Amino acid sequence: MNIFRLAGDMTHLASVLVLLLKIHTIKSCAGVSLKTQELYALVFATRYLDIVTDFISVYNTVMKLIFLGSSFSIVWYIRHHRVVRRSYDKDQDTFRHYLLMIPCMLLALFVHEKFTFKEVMWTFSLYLEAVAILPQLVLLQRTRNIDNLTGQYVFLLGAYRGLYIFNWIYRYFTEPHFVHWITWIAGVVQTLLYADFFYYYFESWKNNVRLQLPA
Amino acid sequence: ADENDVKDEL
Repeated sequence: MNIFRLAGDMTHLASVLVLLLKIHTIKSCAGVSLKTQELYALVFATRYLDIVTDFISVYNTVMKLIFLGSSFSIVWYIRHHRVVRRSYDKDQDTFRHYLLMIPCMLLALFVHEKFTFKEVMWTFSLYLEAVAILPQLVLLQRTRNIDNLTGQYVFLLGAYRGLYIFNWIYRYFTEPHFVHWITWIAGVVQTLLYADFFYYYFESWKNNVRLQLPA
Repeated sequence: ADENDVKDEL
């Protein structure tokens, strides 16, 4: 474990807590894409298949349980909570996210490190996570007003994988044979997808104005 | 997960 990865995990945890805070306290999911939340639940479900077979550390297991539990409970809140679901804008959250799942699964079947069920599912989760934010970014561009918590959620979610890139650079130079092109490329693509959001997020922070994405 | 595996990450 290095400082970049710990910072990345804490940033990821913070993004999940910000979203749970928003949904649980103000009982609203306005501006939040259910599609992205469903994709993330699938990402964690396919990435953490080894949670029962490979024990790595208490930290690793606890964090996996937190990410699994939070992503599925957020999906439940938006779909079934009698108050929260009323604030879900299903007419705006129209990204066809199965069009993201299918190419990711096909790519995972062809491009992976080992052709085993767990490895292909794990690789699928990497590809899917890289594009999982798209429905959320599309929704943000449609709903003009982005509330602070949603903006902070997206920022933290994008920043965590960016920190992981520093972690991979660090591990490359400190661990022999630490080469994982699939993970690296998926992580860089994922972070680049946030590039324009980061730009407008910093602009709004610098000029102390409300975050607005161009139409 | 062996030493330099990336599976020890989240």
